[in-house]
Amino acid sequence: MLELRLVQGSLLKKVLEAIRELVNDANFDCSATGFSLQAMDSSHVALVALLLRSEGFEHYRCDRNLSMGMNLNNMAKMLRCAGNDDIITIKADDGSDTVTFMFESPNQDKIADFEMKLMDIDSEHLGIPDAEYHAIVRMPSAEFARICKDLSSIGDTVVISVTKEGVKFSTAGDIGTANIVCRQNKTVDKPEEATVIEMQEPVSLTFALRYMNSFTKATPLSETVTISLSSELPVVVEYKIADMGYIRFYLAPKIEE
Amino acid sequence: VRKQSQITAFFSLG
Repeated sequence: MLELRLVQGSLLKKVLEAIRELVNDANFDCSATGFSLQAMDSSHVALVALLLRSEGFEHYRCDRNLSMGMNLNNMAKMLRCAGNDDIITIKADDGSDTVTFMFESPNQDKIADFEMKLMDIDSEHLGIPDAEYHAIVRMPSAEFARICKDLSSIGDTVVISVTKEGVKFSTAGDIGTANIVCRQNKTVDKPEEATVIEMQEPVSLTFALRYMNSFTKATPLSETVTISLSSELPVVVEYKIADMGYIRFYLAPKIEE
Repeated sequence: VRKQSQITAFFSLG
């Protein structure tokens, strides 16, 4: 028996919108720790890891570990039927091949339940070792989204370089080149507007912009984004989800042949 | 020439 009640149901709606472009089908894993997902895109170039901790739910009952295979587009279709202020409850019985999403309006005058068929998904679970990152950049998520969108109209790849001067996003295409430098800026009115760069050593890596743009679908989840870079390691683009957890996107770099 | 690496080249199956 599984019953997870999330008062801020809009978070789950935003999570689905953030990942459904990247991943078609995925297993949601439910344990005492929380509601989580790890999935790769079909090309095995990017990986998404989601965690919504059990403490973040108003009610969290998970009698035994359960893995539920879902088509994310179908799940998103159902969650779009929930109002932004609705409370969402996820329910499943042991051994059932369906999951139920229950939507309650804030004043309890409308209650809907949507039952979705589960699917069997063979997924490879990757072990992600802790890494020391050469550079960690925290910046406003809307700014990062704007940069990725702007650069993708010029080129297909972005070179992200971190130096003492700041973080530089560069691209090149048939029509020309573009460079956008963001300097560290801690003297802002609100901490979420700051750009903070922690650099152990300079790093420069190349990534496909198509994936970066897909990651920015998570922008509504968090005011800030954290980009962690190390030479020849996948970049980690992390959006914190309120007090509940995170969504992390890992993207393999393009490597010189 | 830059080649797109795969995420599976960095993380182990576990």
